[in-house]
Amino acid sequence: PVTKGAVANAAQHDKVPRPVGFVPLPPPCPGKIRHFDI
Amino acid sequence: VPAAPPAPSGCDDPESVAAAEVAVNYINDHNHHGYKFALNRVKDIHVVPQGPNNDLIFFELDLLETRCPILSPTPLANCTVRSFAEHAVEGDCDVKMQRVDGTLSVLASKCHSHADSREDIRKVCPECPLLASLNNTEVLEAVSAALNYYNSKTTDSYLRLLEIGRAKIQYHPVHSVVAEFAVGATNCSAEEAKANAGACQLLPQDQSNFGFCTAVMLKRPSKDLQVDCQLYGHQVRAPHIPLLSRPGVTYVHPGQDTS
Repeated sequence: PVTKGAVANAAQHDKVPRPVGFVPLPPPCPGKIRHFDI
Repeated sequence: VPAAPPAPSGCDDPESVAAAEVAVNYINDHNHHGYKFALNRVKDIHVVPQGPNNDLIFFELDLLETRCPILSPTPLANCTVRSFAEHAVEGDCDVKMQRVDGTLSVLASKCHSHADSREDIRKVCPECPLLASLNNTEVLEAVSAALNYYNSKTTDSYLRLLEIGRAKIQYHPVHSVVAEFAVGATNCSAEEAKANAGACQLLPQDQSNFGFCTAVMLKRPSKDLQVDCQLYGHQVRAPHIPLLSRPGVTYVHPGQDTS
């Protein structure tokens, strides 16, 4: 069960520095541009 | 029986990219005009399960024009994408594919191509040449003169124009026209064609009977005409008439739809 405390803890957790090498997942779409955008 | 790989979900998933590349090859194989296109971006993908190991995949793809004519035997992987400064042409494609037990097939594709706007190029490169209309009088004059000149110099087959691929006109500092065009070999020698070129028939539509030429026509301050043709059935360029070291400028390209 999610409690007020748990939400507060989760918010606090977000402020923890991410480990070195952490790469956030890219959004599923659109994909990367291989050459250039026009 | 090994299980089929999971259905693609993200635009950059390896399965999605592999399927998109199959789609791009299909599009190039079914297009008979202009140049080969390369994948620039998977814009969107939707997978609709149809049953066990059976999915429909709907793609939106952004492609970019390469320098390889569509009739060129050069594999797409070796084709250079035209730079932004060359006045890039983009292809927007909707593709419907089916994947059954991991085997992909294209059911339908619909593409629209368009050149980048002149304003976009002018913003970042005021001096860059722009595409010229393919039915521009100066372009037609340059192509006709170049092909006549080539045919007057060659001892091989008389070449006939198939289509103009790109053209550009530069006005400053030198007034020049640069055009690229596809040609087909005929059953006449260039010498035989002098008597009656109209009687010369294109040879069977085998890739070895096609070629591609680039022409540079200088108009002012001095007049000059240079043409370079590569015939796909030949290992060497013949006759070789060198191009200017830095060809001229300007383009305009009509949109092209395929389905």
